[in-house]
Amino acid sequence: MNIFRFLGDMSHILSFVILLLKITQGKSAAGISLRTQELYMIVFCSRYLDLFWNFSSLYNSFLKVVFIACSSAIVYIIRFKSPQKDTWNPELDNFPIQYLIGPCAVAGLLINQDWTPFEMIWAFSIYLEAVAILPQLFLLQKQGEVENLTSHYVAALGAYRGLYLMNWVYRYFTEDDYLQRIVWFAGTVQTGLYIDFFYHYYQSKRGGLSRPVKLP
Amino acid sequence: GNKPPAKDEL
Repeated sequence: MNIFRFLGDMSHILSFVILLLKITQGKSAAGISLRTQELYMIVFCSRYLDLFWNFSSLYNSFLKVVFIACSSAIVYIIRFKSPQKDTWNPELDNFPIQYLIGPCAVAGLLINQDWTPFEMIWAFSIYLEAVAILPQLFLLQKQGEVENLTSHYVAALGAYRGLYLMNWVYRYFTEDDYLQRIVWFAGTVQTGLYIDFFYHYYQSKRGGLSRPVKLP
Repeated sequence: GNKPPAKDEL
């Protein structure tokens, strides 16, 4: 464990807290992509299958359960719970996620760390996480302006994998034979997708005023 | 083949 990875996990937890607060207190999922939340649920349920046999640390096992539970709860609330379910707009949030899941599944089959079913599913979840934010970014693009809490949610989510990139650099230089090309590649793509958002987020928050984040 | 690296990250 190092500070970058710890801060990354804290940023990830913060993103869950912000989103759960927004949809439970604000009683609205407006501006939130259910498609992205469904992809995250698939990512965590597939990646953390090793919960049952890989106890690398209590910290890891605990957070795996937290991430599966939170992502499932968020999908449940937005899909089935009133009044949030009525605030979800399927016309707006209509990114064809099958075009994300399909290629990631093929990539997981072809490029993985071992030819066991779990390694293929694990690689699939790594690739899928890299692109899971796309429906959310497309939704924000359509709406032009980003609600304040939503902008903090996306910023925390982007920061989490960005901090993981620093963690991988740190581990590469401090540990011998540390090699994780799959997550390095996917994590770079994932963080890259946020660069445009981060630029507008920074511009809107720079003046200290909480001007709304505007996406062109 | 060589064992895949341990999965010690989330």
